[in-house]
Amino acid sequence: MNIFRFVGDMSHLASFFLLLAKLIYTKSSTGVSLKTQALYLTVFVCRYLDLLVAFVSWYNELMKIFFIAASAYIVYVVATSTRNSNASDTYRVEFLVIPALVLACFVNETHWSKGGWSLNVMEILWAFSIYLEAVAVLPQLKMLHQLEDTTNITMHYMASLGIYRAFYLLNWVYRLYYEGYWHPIAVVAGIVQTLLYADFFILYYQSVLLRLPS
Amino acid sequence: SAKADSKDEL
Repeated sequence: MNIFRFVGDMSHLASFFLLLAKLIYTKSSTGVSLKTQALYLTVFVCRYLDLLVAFVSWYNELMKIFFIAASAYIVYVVATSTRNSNASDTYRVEFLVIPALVLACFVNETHWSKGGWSLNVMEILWAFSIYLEAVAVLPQLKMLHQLEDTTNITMHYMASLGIYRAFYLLNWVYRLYYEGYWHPIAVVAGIVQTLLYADFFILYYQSVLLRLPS
Repeated sequence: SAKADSKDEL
């Protein structure tokens, strides 16, 4: 594992702790999009089905289990929050889920000549998870643009997700150059996903960094 | 080897 991948993963891990800290310590899920969190849970469950068939490393296994468990817990907390004022969580997620699923059926890494039926279904779900992750942040972005009182911790959560994506791009450049590792589906979707965060970082700069006491 | 084996990222 190279340093870019590791920093990306740690930033991704930090994003979970930031969101959990916000939910637990402020006892409020205001400003957190349930839709985005439910999409992330879907992403992790679909992508990490390979937990059942392929062992890569203990690092990978534990991270995958943590991502599924933490996002399930976050979805539970946000969904059951009584002081939830998420009337602005209005993104039409079917416009994200259905195209991602259709695209995954046609553009994926299946090899029907090799492997069994179940492995190929896993490949379609893997591609679906990649496409869905690329756009899963959109409901959260829409909320951030609509809400005035967005807490800094939610913004830091988003920033750590953006850093995770940026470092994964660097990781792929590194791996392509030194290892010849190349998953075009993941890379193209990853570039789209990272570009979506560019919009967020402008907001982050204006609303958080410019407000920091000097 | 199975294709899933080559996916070692998160």
